[in-house]
Amino acid sequence: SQEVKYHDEL
Amino acid sequence: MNIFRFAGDMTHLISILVLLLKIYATKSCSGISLKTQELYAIVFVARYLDLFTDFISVYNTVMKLVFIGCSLAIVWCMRLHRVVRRTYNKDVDTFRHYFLVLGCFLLALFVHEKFTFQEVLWAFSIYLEAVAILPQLVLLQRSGNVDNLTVQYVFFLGAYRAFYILNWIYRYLTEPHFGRWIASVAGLVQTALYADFFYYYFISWKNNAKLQLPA
Repeated sequence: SQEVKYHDEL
Repeated sequence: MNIFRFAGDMTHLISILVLLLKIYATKSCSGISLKTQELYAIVFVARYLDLFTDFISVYNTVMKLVFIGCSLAIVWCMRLHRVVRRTYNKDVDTFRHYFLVLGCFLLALFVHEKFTFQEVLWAFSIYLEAVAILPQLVLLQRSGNVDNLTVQYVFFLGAYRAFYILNWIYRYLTEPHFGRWIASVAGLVQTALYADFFYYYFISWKNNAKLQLPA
């Protein structure tokens, strides 16, 4: 699956 | 969210609160590198551009606002507060940190996850954070004995990134698509930079002596 492109880390 | 990352975020928050406490309580910023604080402000502004575009969680948004707010407040305090600014000794804080900014930006132009404005700035902020502590470590080296709050500030800052490395290992093992190489490699470099400081901190703590950094 297309990896969700967001940075969920601080 | 795993325990390593939460512990990392909390130690990061503690490091910033320790610094704010030191400056506010002693009305002095002696022993603190303004250049490192400026680099951190750049790191947070460059990294949290998605603050208003991508909502991830309340925790994520609140922590981003706190980190940006505190880092800007510290820089403001050290530059403009009428009492604190007089205690800033720019003669010892001489690291040419603009080269760090330029170098990290050039590296981000070549090594990033996607060639978009946000991703290049994100990679830039990751690289810059890895080296942002250098002016502070150089200042500690120069000023020899330093006060405890400054030492604790650097200690918590190092511990935060060490927790993040455990977090990346954990996520790599548990999440199939997790490939955060840029942050992991930069995080390793960052923690390695603290390693010698940690060594001397541990020795001084064991001997219950004040921190003695080799000149």
